[in-house]
Amino acid sequence: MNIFRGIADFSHLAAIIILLHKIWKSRSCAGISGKSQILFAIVFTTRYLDLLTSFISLYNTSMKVIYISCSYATVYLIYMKFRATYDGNHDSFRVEFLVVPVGGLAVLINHDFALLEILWTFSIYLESVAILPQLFMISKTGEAETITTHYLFCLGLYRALYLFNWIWRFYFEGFFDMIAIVAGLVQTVLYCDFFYLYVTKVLKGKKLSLPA
Amino acid sequence: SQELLRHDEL
Repeated sequence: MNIFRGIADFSHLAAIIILLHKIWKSRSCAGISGKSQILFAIVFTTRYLDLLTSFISLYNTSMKVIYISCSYATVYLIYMKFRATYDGNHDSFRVEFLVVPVGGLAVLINHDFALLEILWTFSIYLESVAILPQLFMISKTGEAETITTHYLFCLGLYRALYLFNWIWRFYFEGFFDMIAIVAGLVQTVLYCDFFYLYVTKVLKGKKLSLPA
Repeated sequence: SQELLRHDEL
């Protein structure tokens, strides 16, 4: 494991925990897209089915289990426990426009035409666009709580660091995975606009609000 | 194998 992978994984974990903690402490999921969180739960579930077929390391297994559990806990808090605070009217992104094309692409472009491989590929493609409902919600309401922007920053940082991880692995291990790299690039690009706002506004102590 | 290398990532 290289330094980029290490920091990326913990940045990802930080993002997940920041979100859970925010919802739990404020007893509210206002401003959070439940749809993005459901997509992330689907991403983890379909990707980590390999927990049942192969053991890689204690670190690998623990992180996968933590990611899956936290994502389900988040969905539970949004749709069950704090349902009254869920802002469904603003969470109006049509997820079928993501899931259906991504499913089709996973069937067409994959490493091996086998169920687990197709589900793994599906999860990679889906993860690259899963944040769109959340970004759409922010663009619709024109603002985001600062803690929500920290969550998004950690999530974007995780993906950006994975790009460095892949460059590292290509040079030092001769390993690269085209599906993950292309999807990772797409995912990172989606965060660029947000990164700009985060650096120019949030880090200067201002609230993230978009011009009307 | 390549497959295991991929599944090592999270």
